[in-house]
Amino acid sequence: TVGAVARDSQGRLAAATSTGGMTDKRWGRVGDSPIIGAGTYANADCAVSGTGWGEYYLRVAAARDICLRMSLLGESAAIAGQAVIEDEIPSLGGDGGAIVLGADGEVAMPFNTEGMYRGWIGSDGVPHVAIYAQD
Amino acid sequence: QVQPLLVIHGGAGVERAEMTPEREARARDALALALRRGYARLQAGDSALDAVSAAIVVLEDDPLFNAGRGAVFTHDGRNELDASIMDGPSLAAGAVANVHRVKNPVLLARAVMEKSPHVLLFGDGAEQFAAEQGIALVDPSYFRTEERWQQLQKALKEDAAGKRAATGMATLRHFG
Repeated sequence: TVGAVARDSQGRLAAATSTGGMTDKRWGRVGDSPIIGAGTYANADCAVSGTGWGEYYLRVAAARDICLRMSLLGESAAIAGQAVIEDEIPSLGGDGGAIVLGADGEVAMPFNTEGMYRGWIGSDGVPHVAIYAQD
Repeated sequence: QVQPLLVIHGGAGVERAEMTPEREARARDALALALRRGYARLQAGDSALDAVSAAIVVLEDDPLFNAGRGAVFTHDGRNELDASIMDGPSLAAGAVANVHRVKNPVLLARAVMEKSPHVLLFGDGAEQFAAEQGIALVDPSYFRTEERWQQLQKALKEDAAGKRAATGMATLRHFG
């Protein structure tokens, strides 16, 4: 699964996600990636793209849950992302990660697996790329 | 003016045991390219939607990632693709699921958002809409990579041996 979130020069946020699903899937299974609110969500305050065990992202409406925490509770991207990706989903047995961007420019990239391909670019114009937790 | 920002991911579930220096270098190069392509749109004054679309097209075109070319195989040996996109200010959204011939599903998701009254289109209907909108279609073999095919063969052997059925869903790799 791949995803992106962005804030443009007018402060507008957007999110997108694309995937091939899971190896050996059957029965027309659909995961969270094409489901707005589960794998992808954006509003005026927040943009999220997820990657992980899709059934759990669907059950907790992960992307919208993160954004609602930021919009309604005033949580930071880091706190909201941690609550859903590192606490709620693993407590149910799921795993994975997400990228979260707040309207204030705060970035969070929570994940609970050994690694997650990820990167960001901002005012320095330099691409920053990381894979493992300690990167 | 606000300072533009772009953040991307290429999937969770990365394991050191399966990583080689060559693979890691390829991944880092691809992610950096996606960031540069997307950020160039932001620097040009284009929208956040344009930036996320441009970045994801790069990753969909790179066989290293599980999206577009290089997607994993279903049980039936097909590549089945899903994508979605959402605009924060307007809450407009578009998505497609279970498409097999759309070269860049994120572009079709955006067309659904911008050129249809719907949010989610599925399967053959989504591909009919793609054709009507001039979205690039390819032969399904375009998405195939040998590495993904061998991953499916391994999974099918485990199916046949009863390993996966016996251990249940919890042991499967469900990153999607």
